[in-house]
Amino acid sequence: SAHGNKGRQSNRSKPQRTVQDALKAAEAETGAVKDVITTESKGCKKHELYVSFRDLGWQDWIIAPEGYAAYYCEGECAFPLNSYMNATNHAIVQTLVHFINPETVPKPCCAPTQLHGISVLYFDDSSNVILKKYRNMVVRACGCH
Amino acid sequence: NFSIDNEVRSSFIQRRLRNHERKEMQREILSLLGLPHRPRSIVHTKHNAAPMFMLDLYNTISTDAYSYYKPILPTQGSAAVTPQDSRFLDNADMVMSFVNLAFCIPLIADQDQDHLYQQHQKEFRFDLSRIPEEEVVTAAEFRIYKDFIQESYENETFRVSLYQVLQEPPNRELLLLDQRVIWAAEEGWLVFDLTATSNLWVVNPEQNLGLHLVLEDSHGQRTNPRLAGLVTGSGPQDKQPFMVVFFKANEVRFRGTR
Repeated sequence: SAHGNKGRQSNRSKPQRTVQDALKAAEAETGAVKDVITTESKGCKKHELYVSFRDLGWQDWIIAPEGYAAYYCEGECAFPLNSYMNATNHAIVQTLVHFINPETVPKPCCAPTQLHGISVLYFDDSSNVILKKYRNMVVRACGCH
Repeated sequence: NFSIDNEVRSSFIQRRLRNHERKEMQREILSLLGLPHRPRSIVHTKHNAAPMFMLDLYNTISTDAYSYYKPILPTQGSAAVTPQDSRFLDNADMVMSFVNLAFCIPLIADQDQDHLYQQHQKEFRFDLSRIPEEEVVTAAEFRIYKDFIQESYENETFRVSLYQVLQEPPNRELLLLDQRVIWAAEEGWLVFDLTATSNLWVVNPEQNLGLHLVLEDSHGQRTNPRLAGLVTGSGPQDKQPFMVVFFKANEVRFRGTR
C-alpha cells in the first residue's frame, strides 16, 4: 500500500478489490491488454549462448570441456505477469506498482531463476592439472524478478 | 567466439567482434575461470598419467551431477578412479594434480650423474605453493604405478615404504608415512594417503622437502624400485608418479575487481 497505516486499516476488509480496481483503471488508461498480445512473443525466455573454448584457441590448455552452453535471459516482463509461470510473487507486485507509478518504479527484470554449475579441467603454468567446479555458470530457467 | 540460437531477436552480439572486443571477451571469460592469464608455457601433453587421471575424475562428475557433458577422450589405462576418490570428489570444489619435480632437477656437472639418477628415482617433490588461500585440503594422495615383472618368482614379495623428508642430507631425517607389501606379479596404481603431509606443506612450505621411497625385498635388503616394477621417472608417460589433492573452499569466492 502506498497510503500508510490509516489507509491500510480502512481498506483491510476488501484489499483485493482495491488492487483490481486500480488495474482495471490502468488497463483502460494505457491499453495494457492490447499490449500483452503484442508483447507475448517477446516474453522473458531462455536463449542459448555457446562459449566455445575451441574457438577461443584455448584447447591447448583447457582439456575439457570444449565449450559450454551458458544461456542467457531475454524478454519483457510486462502485465499481466502472473501469466508467466516463472514470475516470482514479488515480481507480480512490482508490476502492479509499476503500473500505478510508471515514472518512478521500474518493471521487473527478466533474469535467471535457476542456475547450474559446470566443471572445467585445465593446465596451469607449472603443467599441473586443475579440475574446478564453478557454481551458477549456466542458466537453467529464466523468469521475472 | 559465440554462437546463438535462431530465435534470438537481439542483435547486440550477432556481428563479428573487433580484435579489442575479442580480447576483452577473452579477459572476461578468464576472469570467470578465476585466472589472470592463460598459462605462459604450454609444453604439457594430455597423455601423461596425471591429466588422464584428472580426465577420469572430470568424466565421473560429467556422468553424475553434470550429466549434460559427455566424456571427451578415451581414458583406458589411466590411473583408475577409486570409489574413495569419488567420495573425495563429491566433497571437493577443486582438485589439483601435481607433477613430480624431483626428476626435473638439473644435474650438476661435477657430481656423479649415476648417483644422482639413482637418488632421483626414489625422491619425489611437488610444488604446493600456488594453492589459492581460500582452499582447504580435504584429501591428498601419492600415486605410483607398479608394473608386472616377468623376471621375478610368482610368489616373491617386496616391501614399499614411503617417507616424508624432514631434513635433507647430510643429516637426513625421514618420517615413515606408510608401508605395504606388494607381490611381484601385481600390476596397477599404488595409492598412498598424503592428507596430513599436504596440510603441513601448505601451511609451512619451507618444510616441503619431498618424499622418499624405499623398496626392500623379502629378505629386508634394500633394492632399486625399478626391480619391483615401480615406475619412478624414466618409464612410460602414462605411468609416471604424481600427486593429487582435493580441496574445499572455506569461504565464498569473489572475483577480483579488474
